[in-house]
Amino acid sequence: KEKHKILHRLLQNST
Amino acid sequence: SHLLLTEPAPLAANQDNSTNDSSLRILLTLCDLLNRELLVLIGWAKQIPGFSGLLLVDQMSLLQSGWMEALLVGVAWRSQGAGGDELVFAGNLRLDEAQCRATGLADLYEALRHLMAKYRAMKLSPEEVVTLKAMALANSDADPVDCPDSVQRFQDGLHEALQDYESSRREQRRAGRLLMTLPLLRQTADRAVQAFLRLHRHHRVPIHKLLLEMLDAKA
Repeated sequence: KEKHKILHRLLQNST
Repeated sequence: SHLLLTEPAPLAANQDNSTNDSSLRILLTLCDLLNRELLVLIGWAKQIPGFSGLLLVDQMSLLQSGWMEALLVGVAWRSQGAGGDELVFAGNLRLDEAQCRATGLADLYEALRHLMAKYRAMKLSPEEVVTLKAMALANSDADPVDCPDSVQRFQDGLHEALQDYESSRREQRRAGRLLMTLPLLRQTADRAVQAFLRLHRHHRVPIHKLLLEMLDAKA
């Protein structure tokens, strides 16, 4: 998951 | 109608001025555009009915597999209206065959023209375009998927919407015909991914972090 941290963060943002 | 409402407005390209090399300038402009389109695409995905209910890992898998297909549906659709032989990445970023060849995107050009010809012959409606885009994401064959049942329900919802829409137009065969265009879309997206990876790895074209992360996920 560390490799895909930007996508992970963007999906977690609620908006 | 929900997909039509959530369809994002097309982005404009920000012309790169950092180099005198005109081919590199086009590529940098294109990569910046794609990077911003990806950001918008991720926001858009969350608004497709059923997507946000998926496990976070599955949302990631679907996007990592299907992002280029979803973006290319947009490019093919925008290029339909344009006469001639241009690929319309944005209203202010139209590339013809010669420009694509000069920038190392000849292969992508050829593949996208093939896809566009198919869509053009079918005379897609906006409703069909937005549904196809969502289906490309839902049907991206991500592997592994942690909760296949939820992904299946997500796909079923979109399939049902497409069938309802085509029934309302009394076009019984249309949904099937549209689904039969998905393999060509997959093929085109694979070639696009390979083209950008090649540019980055062999020609050292700098690529923004998000776009690179998504390309690497498909490498």
